[in-house]
Amino acid sequence: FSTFPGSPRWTKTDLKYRILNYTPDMEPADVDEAIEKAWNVWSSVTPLKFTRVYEGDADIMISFEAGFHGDFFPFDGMGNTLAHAYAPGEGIGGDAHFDEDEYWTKDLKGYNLFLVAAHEFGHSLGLSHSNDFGSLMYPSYKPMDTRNYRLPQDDVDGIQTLYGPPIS
Amino acid sequence: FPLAPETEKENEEDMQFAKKYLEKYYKLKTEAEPIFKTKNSKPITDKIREMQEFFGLKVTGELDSNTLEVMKQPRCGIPDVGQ
Repeated sequence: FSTFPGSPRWTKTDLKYRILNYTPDMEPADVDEAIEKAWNVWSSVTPLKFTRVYEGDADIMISFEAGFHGDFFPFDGMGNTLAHAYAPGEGIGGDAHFDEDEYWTKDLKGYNLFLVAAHEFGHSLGLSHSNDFGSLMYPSYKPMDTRNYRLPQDDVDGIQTLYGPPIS
Repeated sequence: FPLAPETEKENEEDMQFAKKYLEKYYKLKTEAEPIFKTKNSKPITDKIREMQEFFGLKVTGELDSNTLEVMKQPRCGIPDVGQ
């Protein structure tokens, strides 16, 4: 695993997220479920808690965007780059953007939103890319069965260097 | 006759694709080369090596088919190297 230069991390454990818009590819309820499940991947191995807000500011803003979308890192249409997210910080820090030109699904017919979101939220929390092929933070998309998903040990080790284990 | 055989065109297209990939994810600098560039410095070769090492590929510095295949996989847009 690796962290971003300077190892930026959130200094609080209660983080707020907001879903700014939805992809037309999926039912909104399925998007909500994929996002919530992706947060659970990280909250289950750290003291972090994620609360959804529906208006106003949030630590982590989540949106579906196509092409140029105002952050100097335009998306590239179908394929290649699927999404990106920013390391912890004020403003755009922590925010996660998903390329609307991809076909998002709750299963494996398109790109599985849960798998991509869980990876991006790793960045939102301070993890950079891992070169461990089996890890969630490996940069390439790997379709897999998401039922009973278990966070690989490399990612557990990475996130716990930033936030420690869950408080029992 | 065509100006260039099809394979040469494909190779050029692959190299352009690889350059863009390396610029985006490995901070390849194709403009404003450093003044103190060493005689044998080959930025693209070095970046291909860096990329191959990161992905656990055979490190050759050459744009072989395995390297190109990994470059063409769908992926996250965050660079693999620290900024």
